[in-house]
Amino acid sequence: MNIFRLAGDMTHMFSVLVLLLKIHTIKSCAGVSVKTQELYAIVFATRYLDIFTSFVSIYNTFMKLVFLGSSFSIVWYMRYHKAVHRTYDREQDTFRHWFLVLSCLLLALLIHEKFTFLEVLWTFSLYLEAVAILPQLVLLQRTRNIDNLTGQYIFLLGGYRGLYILNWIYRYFTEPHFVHWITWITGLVQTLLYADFFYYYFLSWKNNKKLN
Amino acid sequence: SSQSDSKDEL
Repeated sequence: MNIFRLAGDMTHMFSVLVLLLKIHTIKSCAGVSVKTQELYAIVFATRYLDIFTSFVSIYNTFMKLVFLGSSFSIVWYMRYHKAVHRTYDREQDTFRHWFLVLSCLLLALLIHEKFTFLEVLWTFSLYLEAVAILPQLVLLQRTRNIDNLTGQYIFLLGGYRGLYILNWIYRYFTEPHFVHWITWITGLVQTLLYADFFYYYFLSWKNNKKLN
Repeated sequence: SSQSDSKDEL
């Protein structure tokens, strides 16, 4: 494991912890899209099915359990915790995320490395993760109110994706035969979505500064 | 071997 991968995983974990902290302590999920959170829960549930079939390391198994547990907890809080649910922007969070699920499933059935149950679901999870942030970005554009914690959550997620790309570049040059087109292309698409968002976030922040 | 070693990532 290289430093980029470790830093990426830690950034990813912090992003989820920031979100859980916000929801658990402030009892508010204002500005958070439950659709994006449901997509992440599906991503982890389908990608980590191999938790039962292949063991990599205690670190990997532990992190998989962290991501599964945290994503399902966040969905549970937003859907079923009364105080938290009251703060949910239901009218604004209208992205049809099941359309994304269906499209990614079809794509995984068409484009994969091996046509096996676990492999197709693993590929599906990569496609879905690439676009899972879309409902969250749409919600932010609609409400136009981004609090510090939600901003930090998205910023940390973007950082995690950027670090994973550095990790792949590092592995490509240090490990023979490390070539993973599907992982790389979906990872790149996902990172570009964040970069696009940050670009416009930065522009509006700069304009606000000017107004002041 | 190509896909298996990317599965050591999260």
